[in-house]
Amino acid sequence: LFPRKLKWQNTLVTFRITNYTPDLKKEDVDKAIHNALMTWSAVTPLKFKRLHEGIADIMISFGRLEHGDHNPFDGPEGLLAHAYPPGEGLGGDTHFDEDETWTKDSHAYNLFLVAAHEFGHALGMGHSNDPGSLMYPVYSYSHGFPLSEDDIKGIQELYGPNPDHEKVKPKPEAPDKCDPELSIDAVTELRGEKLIFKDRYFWRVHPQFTEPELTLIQSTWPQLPKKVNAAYENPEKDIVIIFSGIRMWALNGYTLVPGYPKYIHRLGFPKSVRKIDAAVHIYDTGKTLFFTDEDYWSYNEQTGTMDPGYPKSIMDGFPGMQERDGDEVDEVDAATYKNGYLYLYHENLQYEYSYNKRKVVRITRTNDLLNC
Amino acid sequence: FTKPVPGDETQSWLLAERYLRRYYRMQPGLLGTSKSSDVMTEKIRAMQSFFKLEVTGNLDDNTLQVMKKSRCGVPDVAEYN
Repeated sequence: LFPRKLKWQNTLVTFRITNYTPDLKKEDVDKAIHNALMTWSAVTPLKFKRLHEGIADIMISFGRLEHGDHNPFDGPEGLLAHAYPPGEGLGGDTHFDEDETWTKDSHAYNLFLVAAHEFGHALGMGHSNDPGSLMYPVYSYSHGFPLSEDDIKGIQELYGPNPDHEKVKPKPEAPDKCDPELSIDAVTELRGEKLIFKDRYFWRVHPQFTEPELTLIQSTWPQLPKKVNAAYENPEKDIVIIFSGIRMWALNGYTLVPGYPKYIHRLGFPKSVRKIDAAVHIYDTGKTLFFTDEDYWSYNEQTGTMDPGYPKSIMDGFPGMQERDGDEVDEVDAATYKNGYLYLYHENLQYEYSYNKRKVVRITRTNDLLNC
Repeated sequence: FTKPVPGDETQSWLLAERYLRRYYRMQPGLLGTSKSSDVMTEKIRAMQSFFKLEVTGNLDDNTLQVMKKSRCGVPDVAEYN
């Protein structure tokens, strides 16, 4: 929030659109602005009233470079827009850089998303450092209801909840890497970096840096789904395969390979398999292990076929995986391999399986992966 | 150790200076007994901390990458006047 928790004292806030961008039709601008304001009124008691003349609380305009407030824009890219916290005069006013290309889709800069962010400032919110929040300062495109739980907590701190609102589905907050109960969705290497997927996010762990970097999956790969079930790197082919549901995508570095997504059944799974829980490439043997429910499969990358005799039971294949209460673990969330050891992740625990000893030899916490 | 700043180092420093002045309230010029490089290091650390990057105070690749991304013009630090 801004210092002194600046907010509008009245829950009826007026706005006026003083000019328009030529990038969009007038009605598209009106709709984007309307929807951006409705985003905030959906979760608070705030109501917005449009004025067509005179001074409104939130004066909205498009301008370029020096546009009258001594806070100039910077030409294309870079700075996209800004807004002032609640107050008299300039307070609440929202300005968009006309040197940007404004759109109503995922190209260039989506006016609705930027407006929703800026109106957050106009209502009294500062920036969030949760990359999944609307109030994160860096632009990223996303579908669906744009507010995360973090945004809603912030705005309701100022204005309280909306008692009448229909159920909204906010996006969950960013995961905490040092949460001792942290479980993960998938993990893979990518050219020496480790990518760890959890909910809408992934961490990049670079060997030269101790601090993992948290990013939204879709801000790096907009074409990927919001959640990933499994991932593995085939270093010989220099690709990473990402799985979500019955589909898989291929990455070459950070670039999506054309021709994807494809169905996972192309790998030889029966149609009854609806998702892969974990995947790991064993570079010593050239095989890739897939984990689905209580089973695991071995896939020959060279021939492009499943090895005969699979699937096999995880419990039989990797003895020693036990939960704290002594129950056998029969499912896996994620997997990696290094130097003869297979690391299997189930909930908040990492099981280190030794191929030499043919059993689990060590159990640690999942967030060891994140230097926690 | 961190990777050296790639490409044109001067341009990178200028970009970082502009970025930190705009979003992290770095004052231009000298500030009393503080060296301008110390001030900049502190501001880089603040920015790295905000974006959950490795806090080194150095203008490394990851930090520069974030500085180059399109973003909102409101500062990340308090007191927006």
